[in-house]
Amino acid sequence: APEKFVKDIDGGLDQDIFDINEDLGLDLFEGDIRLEAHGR
Amino acid sequence: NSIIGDHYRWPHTIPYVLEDSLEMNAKGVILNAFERYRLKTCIDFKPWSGEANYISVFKGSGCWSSVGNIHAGKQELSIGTNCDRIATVQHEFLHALGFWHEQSRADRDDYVTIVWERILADREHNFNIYNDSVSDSLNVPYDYNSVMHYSKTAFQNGTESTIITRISDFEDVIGQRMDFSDYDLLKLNQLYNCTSSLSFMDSCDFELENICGMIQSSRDTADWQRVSQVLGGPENDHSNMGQCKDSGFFMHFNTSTGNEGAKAVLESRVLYPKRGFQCLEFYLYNSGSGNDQLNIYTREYTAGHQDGVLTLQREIKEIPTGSWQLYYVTFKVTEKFRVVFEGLGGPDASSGGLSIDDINLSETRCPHHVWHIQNFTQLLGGQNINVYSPPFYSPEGYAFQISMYIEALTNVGIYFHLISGANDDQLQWPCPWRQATMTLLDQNPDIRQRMSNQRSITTDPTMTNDNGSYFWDRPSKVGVVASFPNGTQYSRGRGYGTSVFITHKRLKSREFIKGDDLYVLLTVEDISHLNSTAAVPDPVPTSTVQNACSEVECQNGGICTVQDGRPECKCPAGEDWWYMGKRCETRGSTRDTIVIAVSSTVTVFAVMLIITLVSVYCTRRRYRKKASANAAAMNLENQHAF
Repeated sequence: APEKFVKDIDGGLDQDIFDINEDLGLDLFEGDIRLEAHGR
Repeated sequence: NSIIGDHYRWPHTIPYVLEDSLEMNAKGVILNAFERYRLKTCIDFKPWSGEANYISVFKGSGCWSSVGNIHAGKQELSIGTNCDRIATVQHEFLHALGFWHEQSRADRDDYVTIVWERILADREHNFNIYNDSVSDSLNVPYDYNSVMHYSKTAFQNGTESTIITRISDFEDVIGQRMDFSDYDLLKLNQLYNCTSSLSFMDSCDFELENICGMIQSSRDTADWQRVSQVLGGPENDHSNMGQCKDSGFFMHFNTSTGNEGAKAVLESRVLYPKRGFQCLEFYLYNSGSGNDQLNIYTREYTAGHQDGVLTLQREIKEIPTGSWQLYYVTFKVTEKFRVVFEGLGGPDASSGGLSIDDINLSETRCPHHVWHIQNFTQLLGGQNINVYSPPFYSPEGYAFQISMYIEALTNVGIYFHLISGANDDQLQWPCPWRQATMTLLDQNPDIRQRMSNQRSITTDPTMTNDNGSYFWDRPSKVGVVASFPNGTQYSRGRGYGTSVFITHKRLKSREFIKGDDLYVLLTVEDISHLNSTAAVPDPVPTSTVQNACSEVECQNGGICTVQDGRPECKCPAGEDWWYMGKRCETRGSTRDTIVIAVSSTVTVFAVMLIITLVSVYCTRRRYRKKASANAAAMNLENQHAF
């Protein structure tokens, strides 16, 4: 039987970059871009 | 999907600093990500040594970057908590190199549909399209496989997909965070005019008759043949596994002729090393006898050795028969060289021989161990199952084991366990700062086209369990008793890893499972040297360097380096500012310089003017005197003249 004698570094969540940043309340451009004067 | 403007480009070698704020595991992962850039592109990275612009990688809040080189001097890139995944680092550095997200391309509506009502409120702007005046897709087709593509669940307000691909097969492909896609590399190498990479040397699947320029030696009794199957096995090559008609070749040495001591030697073309260390990878199939043997040599062409110096690097004996096996051999060659494959027929009867295929050579570090799981598909049979690897040892002697937790339907997890081993009494406990890197190998014949799935963890000696014991203490103290298949008992420490290593769908994609074989590559390296000051990720070479700099305090972010044995401060500088002085204590800027230049010019001009005025005045006064003297003389003369 599969034992769970383990520690999961992701807490069972497959979080993408944008999920991590959203959870931190960051409202970066397109989720992970720190916008300079790029004309966007 | 790149930002337009050459001024956004970095030099091919990008200066960087790994700030102290970074987590140890993140530092190791970032250096591993750099190795992927060095293998597949012409982008390289070097510790910052005072260049005008550099990337400062630090532990900020979240994972983010600017797009392109913004000439800020110190350009920040954040690898925060949970961002320490290699593909996340590759993604953020692609932003820094000048790439936007794939689905913001001008032509994206031809390929995906955005479902606006499923997007989180006030996050719709993250799905804008940008026309080709701002971004350039470099004439490369839309790439569902890009490491820069949102996943189908990006910014979702519920459980429904916010992005639907027009080709439904790609629905679960978008958002991959494993490695660069082929098109990612095509765009990056095009944007930076790459013609070669730092660490790739050669890849050969023997599909072309020229067999990659390899040569048959004359100092042997037989030749290697380029064939597509052998009666006694294998039935097909490793590259294509019989999938493609009229292709699928490999090299075979027939030992069934019965001549004991038969030898066949195949040599690579001449290769030119740059880094001084190499990793050879190849697949080997034995359909001969258990005593058939393969020896790997390097023939190094050093000064004074016309024919090169032959060095035996590895003897491969007792080769398992009946299936393709993956092998790695590490070299440390600094001069131009050939790789030599020498097949030796054993004394016993053979109905086949030795076959090699899918050779890759690169100037990278070989994995320390390979966990080969055969008949893997049956493990995906629809129930939760735990699979344990054999025991391995790290270079310093820590015994460890990997467990793979295969859920019935969705994900596969992977965990690193320390286990009791022969050296435990001599080792330091809790185990300090060993980074374990676990890589699910994408078995594409060409190393440059692989998208292997990799995760790393690092043993933090201060980490504790809920009961206060140290997580990485001796397994015999904090572990549980387990048994190897042969019944031997041992202690297994708690596993540390992730339950979402890869989804079943992605696991069945690409060439992770090939010939029903799956490989997990394992490396456990000591990264405690990364615990030092920010800018020096490599271990300091000698103690004198450390002493010389340890007494010197460079100010304003200056970096101490040693020139000719003397500590010197490398001062930071920006586009229009710099620090100077022995300890970088003085700040300068182009504005100051201009002010100084202008004021000195004005001063010089004023002085010159004064000098001119004074000299004119004096000259005029002298002439006036002279004139009046002459006039007086004239009068006198006239008086006497008459």
